[in-house]
Amino acid sequence: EEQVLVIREKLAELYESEEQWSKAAQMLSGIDLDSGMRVIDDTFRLSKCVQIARLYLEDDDAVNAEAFINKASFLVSNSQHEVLNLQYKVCYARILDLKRKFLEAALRYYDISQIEKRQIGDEEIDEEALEQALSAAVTCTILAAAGPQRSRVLATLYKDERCSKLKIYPILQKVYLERILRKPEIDAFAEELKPHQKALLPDNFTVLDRAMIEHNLLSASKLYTNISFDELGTLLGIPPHKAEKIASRMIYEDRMRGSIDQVEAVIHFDDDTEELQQWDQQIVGLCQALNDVLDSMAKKGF
Amino acid sequence: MDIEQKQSEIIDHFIKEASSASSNASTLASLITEATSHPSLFAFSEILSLPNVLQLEATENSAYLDMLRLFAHGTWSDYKSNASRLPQLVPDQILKLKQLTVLTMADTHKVLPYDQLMQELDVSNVRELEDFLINECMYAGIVRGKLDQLQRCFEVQFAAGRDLRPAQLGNMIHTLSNWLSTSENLLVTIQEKIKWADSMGEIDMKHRKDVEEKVEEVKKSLF
Amino acid sequence: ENSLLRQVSSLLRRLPAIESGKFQDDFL
Repeated sequence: EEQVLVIREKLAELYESEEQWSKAAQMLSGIDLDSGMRVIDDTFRLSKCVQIARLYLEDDDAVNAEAFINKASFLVSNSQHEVLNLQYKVCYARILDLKRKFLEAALRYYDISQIEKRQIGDEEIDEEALEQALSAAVTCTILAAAGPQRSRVLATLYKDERCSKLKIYPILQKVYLERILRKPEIDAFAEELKPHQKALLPDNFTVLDRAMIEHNLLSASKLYTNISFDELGTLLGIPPHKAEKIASRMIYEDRMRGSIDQVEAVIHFDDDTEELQQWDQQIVGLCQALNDVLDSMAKKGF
Repeated sequence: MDIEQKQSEIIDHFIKEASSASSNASTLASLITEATSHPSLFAFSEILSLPNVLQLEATENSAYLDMLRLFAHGTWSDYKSNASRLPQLVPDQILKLKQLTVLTMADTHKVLPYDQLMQELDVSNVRELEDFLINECMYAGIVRGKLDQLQRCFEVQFAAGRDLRPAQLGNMIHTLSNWLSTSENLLVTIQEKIKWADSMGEIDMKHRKDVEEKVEEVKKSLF
Repeated sequence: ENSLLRQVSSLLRRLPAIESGKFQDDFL
């Protein structure tokens, strides 16, 4: 087994040097990490699993990578090897991203971006890598299904002043402020995305389309009391019946409050706050505005 | 009031520029054009009240003074009915004047009918009107509200203040004094309600005590 | 003080705080 291991590692190195990532991963996968024939320590097992997962991820192969990351997850909790632990976290985030579990991926990317140490083992953690993780967290959050959970992560990211330096910040700001995104902004955002984030879904929308349509629909629900599906379709840039389908799913999944009148072909958005609370809020706003005026007067010496 | 904070620096900038332009009429004219084109400026009375700006009245650039007055108090319709006597507006100015028109309409009503908005803003369809209200008004921060397509109206919850016309001061003071007396009456009413609730509470308490005492007596007499 | 007057003018528009039939029902 020792000789097999050495040969496989050598061959894998060669495949890697030729950037044949999956072949290198397959070569290493043949190593029997659970053999009873010899003693293999957990750190070695963990390092191999993570290495194989990273190789599969170079080819965006989430399925095979996940198989090895799942194996690694039993080993990583006892591992003191910080470099391996970090590599495991990055693999896990990328697998979630590839599997379009965007909100979970965003949280893991964000966690990685907050690493304080700049030196782990003999690995240098440079700012650029952390910035990439932060940017990936923003991208995945924007692509996640619109709703309360996503809004909470958006708020966290928007308030993290590191984000204001990211190239993606303008669209993060608009998404956080629940503004309707227009086509030019969406196209600019699309340029920064990875292929799987623009992949076609069964309903013939891409991942990006769905995220943007849901986001704009939720943004519209903050601006409208009600809207006809014809007009909503025009606003979202999709056929009215598709707008109705997406709206009904979001309402059903409790990611948007509202009701659909199919006879009139109109959607009525419910305001999260009840009328009485709205009345209270309006009065609170009025009192604050009054205070602002009094403060301004005091500042100006009146 | 963040719209006021946002534009106060811009106002100061133009006042400084206008003051240093002294009485050079053409410089002032281009400054007025620049101010009435600025995307984040919706208040012009400070500039309008500068002496050297007012002196434009007697010069061949008096049309720019009229234009500044239009942006301080007028609407898009006012411009159309006086276009021959005013300088040609550039697209940024037209956009701004239409934004200011929405503020003027929100001055008197909280619910603005689409038909009236479309007429006042020269807009031909609902989509165009709503895009204008969304992008150029709500997202610009000058108004907040809700679009109601079924009722074909825009419900205004907040609108930034426009420059005041002199005549407005009177009814503003009138409205404020109404508020004051209404608020005082409200406070008196609330005080009375609290007193009433307290006294009712005491009566309740006394009644409860009487009943408990009676229960005790009955119990004793039973034994 | 023009800025103050504009602020007060904006303030005056905030009342009535709410004008909807549904509110009347809820309020009653």
